[in-house]
Amino acid sequence: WSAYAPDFKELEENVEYEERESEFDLSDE
Amino acid sequence: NVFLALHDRAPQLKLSETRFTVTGEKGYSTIRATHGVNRGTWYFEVTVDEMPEKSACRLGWSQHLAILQSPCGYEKFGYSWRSRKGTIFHDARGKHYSSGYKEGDVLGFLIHLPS
Amino acid sequence: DLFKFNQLKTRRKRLRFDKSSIHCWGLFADEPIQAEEMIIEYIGEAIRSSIADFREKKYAREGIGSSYLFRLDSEMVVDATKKGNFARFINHSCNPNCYAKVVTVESSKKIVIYSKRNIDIGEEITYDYKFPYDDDKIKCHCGSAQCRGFLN
Repeated sequence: WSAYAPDFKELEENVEYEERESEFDLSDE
Repeated sequence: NVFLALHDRAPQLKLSETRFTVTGEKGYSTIRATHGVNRGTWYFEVTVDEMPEKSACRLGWSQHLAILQSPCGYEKFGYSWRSRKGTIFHDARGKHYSSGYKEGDVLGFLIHLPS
Repeated sequence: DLFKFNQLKTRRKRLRFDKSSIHCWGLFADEPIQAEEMIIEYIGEAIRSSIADFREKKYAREGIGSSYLFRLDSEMVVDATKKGNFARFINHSCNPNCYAKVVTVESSKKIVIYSKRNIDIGEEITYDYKFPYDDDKIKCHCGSAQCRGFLN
């Protein structure tokens, strides 16, 4: 995995993504 | 009478029977009111009943084309005021506006649309 | 479907990750597979559709050419770009030996790859990505006689 995509994480099942408060923001302040 | 709209919201939001209170969880999503305005000067208020730590809300004005599965102020169709840091958002860009607001606060929103 | 899906978890199909003539790497059958068998679940991060739209543009800006976004339903998408399993390596073919289907297992939706026909050992696993039409074309290298030329 690390050769193909260095920060790739293998999963056994789907994980629900926990959205950040700033998920939709292009810029904060 | 103006209420929070049953049919103009992200379906996962929980609307109270009175239709004056909405509860959200997880990622940002939007609910609009039953009525909108297109000219004149209008004002409404919102009370933040509950806002646990690390949660936040963005309140404001939204046009019909704004996506409901996103926060108000995500695109050009909405303008919002965030509880965290009091930032105002439009087109996904934040600007400093005031200090943040919290549980128990009452927020007022005025819009002025000249003819 | 529940029974077959649970079997899939306990007795996985033997698949091999190897160089593909279609595109870089692919998944190959390491045991004979009969028709209409569940092969593998397409696993990743379940994200909202609005987040998926955002990520698609972000990945394009970052230069991630391939799309590992798989629509689950009108509200949700499975994103295997940075988290997932082997299924992300399954290549597209215009004449595939498998197909993808969304099944509901204990009120949870899952994307499962099924075989369309018998598959021999050493055959590459492929399915039709069914990408929507786009003016920005992605060339197809499946090499099948029915090749449509583009994925979209």
